[in-house]
Amino acid sequence: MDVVTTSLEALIQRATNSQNQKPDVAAIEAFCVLLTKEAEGIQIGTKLLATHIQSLNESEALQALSLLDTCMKKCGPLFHAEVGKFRFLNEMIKLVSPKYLGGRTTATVRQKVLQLLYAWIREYPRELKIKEAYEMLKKQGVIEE
Amino acid sequence: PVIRGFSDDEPLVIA
Repeated sequence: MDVVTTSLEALIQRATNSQNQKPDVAAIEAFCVLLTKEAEGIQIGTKLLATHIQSLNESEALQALSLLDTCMKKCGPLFHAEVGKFRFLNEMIKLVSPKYLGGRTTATVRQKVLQLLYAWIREYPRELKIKEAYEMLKKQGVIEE
Repeated sequence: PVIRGFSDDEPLVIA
């Protein structure tokens, strides 16, 4: 395992730890910096985020979703493009889809996922697949407008 | 059923 992966892994563990009483700002900052600084950092970081947002522990999942949104705000267009691929969006869709993980995901987590997608459509209009994913969720009745 | 994806990506999962 290379040093970037182990560092990013250690940082996301800290940043999303269910024992956190308040956000671990240092770990969050370091995760964003390392993710953009290192080659492959964005690919490794998005894979780690996809795993942690699907945590069975609600606190960990919610902190991972917040970390994801922080990265969207701080890590720039290359990160937006990686999150804007179906490869990543599918992991968010599975959380809200009863056909996949929706049945074992809390309402709070499902709501946060939909809120993020809804906000990103406006904030990152160039990422057309985010809108496509959102429209599909509406069409499938996962989202009632 | 899946919607055909694009290069360097996977198809969109249908909820």
